[in-house]
Amino acid sequence: NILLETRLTDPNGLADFGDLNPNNYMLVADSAKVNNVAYLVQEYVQVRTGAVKAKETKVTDYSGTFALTVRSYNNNQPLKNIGVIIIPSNKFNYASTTAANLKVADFSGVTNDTGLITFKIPSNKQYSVYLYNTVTNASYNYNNSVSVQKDATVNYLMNIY
Amino acid sequence: TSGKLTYRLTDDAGKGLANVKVSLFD
Repeated sequence: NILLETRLTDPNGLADFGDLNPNNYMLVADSAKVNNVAYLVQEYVQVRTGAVKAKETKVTDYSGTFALTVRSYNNNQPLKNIGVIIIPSNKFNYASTTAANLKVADFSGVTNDTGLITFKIPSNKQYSVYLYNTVTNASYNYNNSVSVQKDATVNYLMNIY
Repeated sequence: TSGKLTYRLTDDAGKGLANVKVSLFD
């Protein structure tokens, strides 16, 4: 794909590309933030002769579901109340403290009675998952390469000692 | 022979998101 032009959206969220030759184009917005979380929007639009294409997109539609289950290495039982932090991979440092990881997190929470926690996260964005003890804040485990496709669900398992 | 294209990005409430860079590719 060849980059034709870039525009900034105005205060109403609108980017006007004006007159274009009839064609299929790809639109990419990689810095759209909702609730301080950046989403990656990429979609195709068709421009037709003599027509005005007014495309409108809700940024958080570019999401998928990340369903994480945490189990014990020792007996494979689900573990509840495990702290879970979802961090953009480019902001994650395995040596960071839990507090530091929480500051750069996009999402966080704790596992439920079945060891499960579910997040709606931006699609096509690389994340690290960091597990910690909610009483001591000690790190349990992390994984450095999680992502979901738009509208898809990823079921994921992590074990801790 | 041309057409026009506008593109609007919103949050969940339909409010426009300002100052977002949008790139157009052929």
